[in-house]
Amino acid sequence: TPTCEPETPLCCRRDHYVDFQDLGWRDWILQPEGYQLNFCSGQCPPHLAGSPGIAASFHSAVFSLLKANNPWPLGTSCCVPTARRPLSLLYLDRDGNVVKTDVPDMVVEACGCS
Amino acid sequence: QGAESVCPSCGGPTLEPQAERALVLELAKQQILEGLQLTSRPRITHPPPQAALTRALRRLQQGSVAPENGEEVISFATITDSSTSTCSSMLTFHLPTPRSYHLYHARLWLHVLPTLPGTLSLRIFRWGPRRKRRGSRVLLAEHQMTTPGWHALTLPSSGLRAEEPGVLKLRLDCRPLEGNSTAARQPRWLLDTTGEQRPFLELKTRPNEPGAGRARRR
Repeated sequence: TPTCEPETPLCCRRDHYVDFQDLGWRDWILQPEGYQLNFCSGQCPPHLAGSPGIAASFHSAVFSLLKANNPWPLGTSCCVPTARRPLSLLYLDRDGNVVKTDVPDMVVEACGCS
Repeated sequence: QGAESVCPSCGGPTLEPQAERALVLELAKQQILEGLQLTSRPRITHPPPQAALTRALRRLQQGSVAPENGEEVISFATITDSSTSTCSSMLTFHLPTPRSYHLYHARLWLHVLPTLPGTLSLRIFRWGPRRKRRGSRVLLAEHQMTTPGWHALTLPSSGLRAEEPGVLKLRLDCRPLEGNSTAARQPRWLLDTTGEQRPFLELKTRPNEPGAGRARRR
């Protein structure tokens, strides 16, 4: 997935690093110090619909050309996460216990057009 | 609201960078609380001493593999009744509210002081609420220790059901074994149950999904 540049209108991944210090949560989240809060944004014109959003194969390039030349776009397509990974957190709960847990699907790694 | 720039997704006006940053921080808070199934950030009333925390985490990092999709918990003991004997104590643990998780690994970490005279026999009981006169107690494990320092004592995870929600009481009954009778008579503290080397429980849980193990094997 291309990372969004200011002028990128097409579907891309917008990266934001959140430092837990900025949230004032360093007193209870022990590890890590922050995490990537990425999200997907951008347009999905018809010929990009259904594209995986990563290096497409020759087949999907041809498929996209066929769709682009199809005068009747099949409904709208949205820019959505296509790959996510868990985030491992070490934190203190309200009783002072240390809890280590993996929160699934926390970090968006790739975006694509639905 | 930037006048000329347009949001590439919805065509509306884009946010000023500061406004976007504030929105991202708010989103991060929501996402983390949802991920941890919390309604608000925990207000920690009794944070463990930093030194105890650092030591406990260092002990766990040696060779511990985080359970897949599971949780690891370190719970520090509060001492509710250090009786007059040399090392019998009542340890109280305030465990996290049990989610639909299955406890499969439990160890009690104790620090034995250098005053240890020879071999120490230690019995660990789970202490239930008072029925009739005496508290009900279930023997969980029996260990013998011959060296001072930290000891990780395995407990049967099936026996660690918290009586009241989240509160687990363990009774330590220990006595120096014969052999060094002179030392056995001198009542001295043998277990470090307070301060930076206080006991802690190490628990590992995994989701309760039915057949989780089968799915993983498949």
